[in-house]
Amino acid sequence: RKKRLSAVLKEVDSNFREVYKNLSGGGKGELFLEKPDDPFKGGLSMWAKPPGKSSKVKLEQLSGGEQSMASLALIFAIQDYDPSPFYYFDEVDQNLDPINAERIATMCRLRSEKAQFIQVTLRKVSLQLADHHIGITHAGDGCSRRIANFDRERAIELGEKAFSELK
Amino acid sequence: RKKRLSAVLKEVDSNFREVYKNLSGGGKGELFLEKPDDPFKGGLSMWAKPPGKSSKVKLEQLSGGEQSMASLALIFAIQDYDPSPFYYFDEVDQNLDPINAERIATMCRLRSEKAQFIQVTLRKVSLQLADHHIGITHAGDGCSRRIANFDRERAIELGEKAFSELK
Amino acid sequence: MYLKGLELENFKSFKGQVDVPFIRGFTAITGPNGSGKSNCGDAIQFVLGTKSNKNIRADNSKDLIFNGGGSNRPARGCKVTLIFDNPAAEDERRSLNIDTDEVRLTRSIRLTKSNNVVSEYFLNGESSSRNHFRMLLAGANASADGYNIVLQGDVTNLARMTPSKRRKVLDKVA
Amino acid sequence: MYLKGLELENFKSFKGQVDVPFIRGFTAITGPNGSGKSNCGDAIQFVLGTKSNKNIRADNSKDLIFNGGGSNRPARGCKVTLIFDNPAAEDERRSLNIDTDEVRLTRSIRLTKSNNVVSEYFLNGESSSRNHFRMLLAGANASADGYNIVLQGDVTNLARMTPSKRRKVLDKVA
Ligand SMILES: Nc1ncnc2c1ncn2[C@@H]1O[C@H](COP(=O)(O)OP(=O)(O)OP(=O)(O)O)[C@@H](O)[C@H]1O
Ligand SMILES: Nc1ncnc2c1ncn2[C@@H]1O[C@H](COP(=O)(O)OP(=O)(O)OP(=O)(O)O)[C@@H](O)[C@H]1O
Ligand SMILES: [Mg+2]
Ligand SMILES: [Mg+2]
Repeated sequence: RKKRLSAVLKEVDSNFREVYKNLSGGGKGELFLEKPDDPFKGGLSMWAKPPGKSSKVKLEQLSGGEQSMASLALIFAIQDYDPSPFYYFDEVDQNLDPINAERIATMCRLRSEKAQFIQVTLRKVSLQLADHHIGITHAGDGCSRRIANFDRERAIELGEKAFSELK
Repeated sequence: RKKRLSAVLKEVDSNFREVYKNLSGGGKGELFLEKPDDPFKGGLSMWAKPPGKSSKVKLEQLSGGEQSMASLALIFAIQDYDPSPFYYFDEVDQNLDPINAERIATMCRLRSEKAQFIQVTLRKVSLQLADHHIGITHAGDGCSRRIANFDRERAIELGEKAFSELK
Repeated sequence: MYLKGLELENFKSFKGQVDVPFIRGFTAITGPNGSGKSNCGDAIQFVLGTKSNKNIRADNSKDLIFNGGGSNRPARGCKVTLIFDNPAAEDERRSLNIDTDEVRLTRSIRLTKSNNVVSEYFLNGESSSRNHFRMLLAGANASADGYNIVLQGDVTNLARMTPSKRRKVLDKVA
Repeated sequence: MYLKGLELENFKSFKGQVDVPFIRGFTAITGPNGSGKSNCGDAIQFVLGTKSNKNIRADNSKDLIFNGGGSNRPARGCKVTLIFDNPAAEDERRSLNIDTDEVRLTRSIRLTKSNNVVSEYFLNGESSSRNHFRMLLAGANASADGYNIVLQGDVTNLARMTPSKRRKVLDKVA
């Protein structure tokens, strides 16, 4: 149904512009069909411009962190149109500097009123913002287990331990 | 020259076993030709087993962090056979937990006696171990610059700033 | 509706039975490299019915069964249960179209004596099928391989994929 | 031999001239997302002579020229210089086979009036060629696209590539 797809994309585009402006701290993003009159014959193009950059910027030239933020903005934009009951993010903050990792974790926290968010992460910033923490370990024998009595403090400590031994 | 390639691979394999045992904290790794009698007709297979895991483990089943450690071990193994004057690592610690990130940065630091190491990183553990620090910023107008008076403290602070604002 | 937890039994690196409880809000999973965090995501996709074993980093189904770890005593089968909270809304409709407040979706694979793989599905303990799971999950907007699951290393995919692949992602949603 | 530093002029996100000095030992480069860190690695590969613009995230050479940023006043060309420390060893041999203690390798591209791209190479300020660079760098074990340069996102490649691709990496070293 061409009409239906066009209507959906219009709405997701409108959401995307909003979310990307928020997540990038003032940047501009949009989605547009390559063939607006015949959506199924063309693809869906995406464009994102972080704040301060030239409007000539191409998506391929963006940095790893900037591409991660644009992709996550699209996921949130789709959620606003048609939510899934849960979102499972495995190390989506790999590329992100601490400020961007915090923006993503904050958005997951806010949106966790409407959907369940589960983020696998190694980053202190993301661990700080989660409500609930699960620790998994493989106590040296190749068998995975859950760490008992695991909370925010212990989660952050797990990561910090290596660092404090350096000092 | 088949003989030459076989000889080189034997030496790199021997280096790889050593480095991987070190980097993985006791694991086992090896390289082997698919066609030992006709090296150019087959490929070079790699196998790595982190400590505590079954020897049946396949490389594809390893986690992101485990695959990163195996790849980096191979790079160091090749360096021991035929060093390049410099090594440029862009965010190789993305997947690594703090203990593994520290192992890699420590190995770069040790080996920086024999070759120059430049690591682009966002991770505190890696910043802590570097001798020299360069800060790059794009002060909101899309133009990259070097941050003046940038040292280890300022580098770590740059990342920590977002985190301390959370508290 | 939300995912209350997982029960893993001999699935990948999880020896014996391990429970992983979640909450309604925002959960973070952490731990050392190779500990089994991404295997939890694989477990979820395994039950939802991912299209290909490649998506859960397995060459074939046998790779999903706990291989014995350091002691090398492999299991002969594995089982994963997803436990969903499935309350009735005011209009008495539920996300998962089954009339229970809690829904347990279980998938198991086991090796026969001749080492063949048998895959089984159970809904609240009763025998079910892959198709029944698919219908239930589609009705709840929780199908396998959805845009809502981002695997490790895939976070930049939506930005890097071709326009036609990206449009297909939206087709599935529309 | 070591890389003393880079001089970037209107290369990608670097407006005007920016110097990036390195030391002999272990240097860390950090900063916010999109600040230009990976562009430094692209600058190094640009001068070493990477096989494809794709490796430095450019569709074509014009994308390498500073595009004006927020003010939208693009440059008409860009230039990158790699400064190598090139001391003579006891046997009087040097890593880069040129008889100076410091070696400046410069590559520039500029747009002509008709918007064509002209690529130029300079060795210690004198006109040189891509081939001359390639020979010098090969002699110093510093060729472009070597195993010694790991681009962002590529760290797991050596573990994930096919055995034949991996052997080809070793072929280049042998
Ligand atoms: N069938 C199996 N039996 C036992 N162990 C297995 C099996 N399949 C995979 N594994 C092990 O599981 C480990 C990978 O687990 P997983 O990918 O969940 O790690 P992770 O916690 O996500 O790590 P990272 O932080 O590096 O991403 C590997 O070491 C692998 O050997
Ligand atoms: N020709 C150009 N003119 C101006 N800006 C450019 C040009 N080419 C690329 N850029 C900009 O450079 C930025 C990317 O820089 P780079 O990849 O070096 O970031 P980074 O510091 O590595 O970030 P991350 O931490 O996210 O990896 C993009 O925002 C892109 O718009
Ligand atoms: Mg993982
Ligand atoms: Mg980068």
